[in-house]
Amino acid sequence: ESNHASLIPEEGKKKVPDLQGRSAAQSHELLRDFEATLLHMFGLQRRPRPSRSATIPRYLLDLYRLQSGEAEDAGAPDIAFEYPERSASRANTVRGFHHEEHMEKVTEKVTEKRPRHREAPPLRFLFNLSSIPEDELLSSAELRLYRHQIDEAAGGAPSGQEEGLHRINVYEVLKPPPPPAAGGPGGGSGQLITRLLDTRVVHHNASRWESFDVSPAVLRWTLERLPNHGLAVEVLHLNATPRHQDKHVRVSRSLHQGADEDWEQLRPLLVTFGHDGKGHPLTRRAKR
Amino acid sequence: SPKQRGRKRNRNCRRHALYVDFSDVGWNDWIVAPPGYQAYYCHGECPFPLADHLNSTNHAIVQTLVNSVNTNIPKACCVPTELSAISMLYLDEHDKVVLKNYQEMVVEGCGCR
Repeated sequence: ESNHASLIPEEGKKKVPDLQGRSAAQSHELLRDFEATLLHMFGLQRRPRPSRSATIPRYLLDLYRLQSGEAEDAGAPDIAFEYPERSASRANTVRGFHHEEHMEKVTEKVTEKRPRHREAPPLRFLFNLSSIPEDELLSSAELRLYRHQIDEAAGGAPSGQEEGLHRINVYEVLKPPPPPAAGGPGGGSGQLITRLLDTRVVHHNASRWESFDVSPAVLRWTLERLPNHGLAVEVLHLNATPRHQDKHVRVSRSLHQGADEDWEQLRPLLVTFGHDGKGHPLTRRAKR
Repeated sequence: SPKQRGRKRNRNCRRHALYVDFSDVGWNDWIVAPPGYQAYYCHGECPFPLADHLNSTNHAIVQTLVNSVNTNIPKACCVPTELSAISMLYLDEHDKVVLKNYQEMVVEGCGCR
């Protein structure tokens, strides 16, 4: 290819000793071109330069371990979830996205059918999916939310089965709130128009990750190129006196009591499954 | 002698071990896993009188033997004949974490072509 140096000497034209005879600068340039060729093969436009703050979500590391068979190694840590065979069987690429925290908003939401019996500040999450290449077609996506067991002893009188229930609703934001300048009272708050994607009732007596299917929204943003106004998550403590409201599901740094590092591992994670037509899907592989 | 014949067989085209260590090539800052992998490579002689891409049917071989071999035909090369994929977990140019399956990363078999 015209713009890639061919590092393999062509017969008759260059002899390997010539290669040795190049100046250090020329060799360096050749190596850089060689690296560019390899990175291009990996689908990377340039050499990644990870920032210090880059975090590897534990979920993706565990996915890699399950897929590559490393999870079967003696002494390998237990992995608390089932390998998503169905999603992975149609994908050769899995990507993880954290939301743009600086754009997190608490907004008031109106939906047509659901009765309003409690004000719960839903959180809106915006995910920058622009790094997904054009040729990668997504087949599914999940939003993972971490919920932390509520310690009954600390929380006062133990909740009965009924009282410890929380409903988690995940919506696609169809119409964002108007910008603060033109928006309603309290700058930045405004009305969302949303569509319910997934919902689940959980009891706060367990700490675990919950996975919500957000495929319809993410596929609309990527395949149909429709505007990405993000997702909205609403957590309701289904109790007459919601004293554990906002204490169970980790949806915002401000609600998280632990250290910052913990938050980086416990914050909401959007995972996409896609295929770029090159190679086999990420089905689980027996250890080599 | 058996020893002589053994040494000759070692020179023939076969797969050789080659461990690619990502820290050796300075990629361990953005490749999270694996730290490296056994890629293998093919090397060795292809002592076949006829290049595979020429008409190697029995009939052609008999005809060629009768009419002797044209030594100008290029020799067969020892190349990968079967490759397999590995998955890699890495940080891309946008600091996003990606788990991807890359095909043709490991040589599973070599042959003369």
